[in-house]
Amino acid sequence: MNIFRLTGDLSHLAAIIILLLKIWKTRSCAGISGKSQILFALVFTTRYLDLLTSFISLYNTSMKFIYIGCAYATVYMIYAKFKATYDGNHDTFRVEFLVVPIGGLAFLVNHDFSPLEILWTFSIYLESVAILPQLFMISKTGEAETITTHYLFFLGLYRALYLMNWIWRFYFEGFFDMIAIVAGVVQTILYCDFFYLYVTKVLKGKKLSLPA
Amino acid sequence: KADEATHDEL
Repeated sequence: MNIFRLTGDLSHLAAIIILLLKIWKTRSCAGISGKSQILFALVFTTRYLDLLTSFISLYNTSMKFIYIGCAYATVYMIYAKFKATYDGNHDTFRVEFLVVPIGGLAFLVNHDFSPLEILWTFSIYLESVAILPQLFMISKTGEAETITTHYLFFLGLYRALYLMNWIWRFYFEGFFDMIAIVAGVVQTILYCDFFYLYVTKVLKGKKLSLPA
Repeated sequence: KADEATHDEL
């Protein structure tokens, strides 16, 4: 464990909690892409099956349960509890165009052709593009609530911190996982446009609105 | 190989 990975995990946890609280407190999931949240639930489910097979640490196990629990609670709130506030007309990204090719890629490019490893690889690839429906929805509505931009900021920051974690681990431990690194770079690059808008607008107190 | 198989990161 190093400072980049710890702050990365805490940033990820912060993002997940911010979104959960936003929906719970405002009793509304306006502006939130349910499709992205389903993809995240799928990412955690396929990645954390090793909860059943191996124990790494209390921290590792408890964080995995928290992530999975929050992900499903968020999906439940969007599609059941606060369904009336779900903006399905703007959440129209064709996720099947993501899931199917990535499923194929996970079979072709992985570290080990075993079920758990292929599912882990699928999860890594899927996470790198899981935010696309959310970013697509914001581009369609042309704006995002400020609390949603904070959610996206911490979510994007977490993988950027993981990139630093992998540099640290390569230098000090000689450890590197090319699949996670390449997917992590793609994932972080997808947030660059948002990061620019976040820093130049939201941090200056303006509302995040895209040129419609 | 071994260290990749057991993924210790979240």
